[in-house]
Amino acid sequence: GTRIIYDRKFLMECRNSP
Amino acid sequence: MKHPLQNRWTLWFYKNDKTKPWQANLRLVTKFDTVEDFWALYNHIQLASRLMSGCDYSLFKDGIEPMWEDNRNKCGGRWLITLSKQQRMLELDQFWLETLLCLIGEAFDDYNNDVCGAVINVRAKGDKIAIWTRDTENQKAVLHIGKTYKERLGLPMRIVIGYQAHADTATKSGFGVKNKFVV
Repeated sequence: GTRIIYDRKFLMECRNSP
Repeated sequence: MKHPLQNRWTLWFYKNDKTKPWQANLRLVTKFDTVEDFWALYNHIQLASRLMSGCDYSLFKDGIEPMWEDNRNKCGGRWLITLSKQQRMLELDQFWLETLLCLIGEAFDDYNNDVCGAVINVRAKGDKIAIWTRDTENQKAVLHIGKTYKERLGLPMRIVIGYQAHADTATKSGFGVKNKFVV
């Protein structure tokens, strides 16, 4: 199956999102 | 809507109390399986650089305990980053966060299944961070994880990091442990 992959940029952008 | 992770992860905290056996000092903090819950946890807990000496954080896939003896660790080993005292101020928290992002984001291409978890040891004599993988014999996986990890940490070419088998770490102390691989 497919893996759920997140790059660094996306993860960092999620840091401060409400 | 929260963003699901590929894996559920467990954060463990170890606080050194010499009057108790090692396992009694190890606590499961919490589990999470979304990006948002990861940040809620990370933003809430102490930075590694502010922990007392002797403390560890460990982040492992759900079901794997942060110890050599666990069935999914016992044939494995670790890519070890050793830091000087000066690096605690500058790089410890940055390296540990990068390590966590590599794990939860599944940064190791075809070899994410080989990753078990990561550990940070805060120690007066020098801090350590390591990514643990499940099988020292999976050379392709071990090397790919090591190369990718080194890149993600932004370590220069001249810095060499080593991979050690837990079986060797468990039986030899400190300087006696030989590297099975280096990148």
